[in-house]
Amino acid sequence: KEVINRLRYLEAEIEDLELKEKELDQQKLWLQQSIKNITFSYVTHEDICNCFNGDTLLAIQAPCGTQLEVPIPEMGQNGQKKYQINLKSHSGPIHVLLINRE
Amino acid sequence: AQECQNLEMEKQRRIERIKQKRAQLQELLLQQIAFKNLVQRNEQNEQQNLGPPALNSTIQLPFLIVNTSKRTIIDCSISSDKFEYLFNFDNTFEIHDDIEVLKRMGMSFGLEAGKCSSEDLKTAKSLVPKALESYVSDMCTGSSWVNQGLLLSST
Amino acid sequence: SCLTPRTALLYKFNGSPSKSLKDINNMIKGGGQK
Repeated sequence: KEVINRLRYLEAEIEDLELKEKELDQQKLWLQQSIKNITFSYVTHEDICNCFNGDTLLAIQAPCGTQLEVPIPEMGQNGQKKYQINLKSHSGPIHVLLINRE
Repeated sequence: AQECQNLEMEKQRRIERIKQKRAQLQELLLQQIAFKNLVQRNEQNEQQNLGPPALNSTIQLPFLIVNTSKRTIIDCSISSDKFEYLFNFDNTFEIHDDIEVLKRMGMSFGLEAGKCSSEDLKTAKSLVPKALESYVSDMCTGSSWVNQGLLLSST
Repeated sequence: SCLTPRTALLYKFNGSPSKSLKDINNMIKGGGQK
């Protein structure tokens, strides 16, 4: 009898979880659409400089689907590690802007 | 009893899946709050400055930021059609997306770190639909209904 | 040269989550330990 009660209880719990999961899926879709609708947002160069105290900054704007590859750094001939970023777009030009406070 | 055991495992699987989906939803909520807060901030600045900022002083979202030390030497090769870029750095760098920049600007009121004043929490909630406000409160207190809800009762 | 996932970490604009960038940053910070 105890096991049967437990069974009924678990079935009810799983039904609750299923409803909760469906609700989360719907809310996620709604939020994704809502975020897409927020367009033409911009930040200023100063905003960005304030976030990365004194670094040299490259701002990259690229079409959807553009690939960014970062090879695992290898030791160069001169004993120094080489760090690389490779950008490849198949649908439009990529815009890169150098930003620093000066 | 075997069926019970199977249902227990099914329940745990679902709870794990819900936890992940809940985390994804909270990340999306952070984005929504940050974007809407940015739009409001820009509108207020434009009203104060009687117009939008100069085009060459702003960057449209979405974008990525590569940041590296000021001393780093960057060598850049660009294809003629600008479809391909190759950067060589002689030092380490970091790459961040625009959401990370907005978080650093405070556009998500520190919700991602669970540090949010009651005033900011109120403003943040006003930027999301009423049905999702409870998630925002949970982010602020760092709690989640799974800890409070079924898991505890079933143990 | 053709790069394979084991020799490079990849990110796709409007296609990869922010976590992919965190993985890249951790790899670079770790001196190339993937």
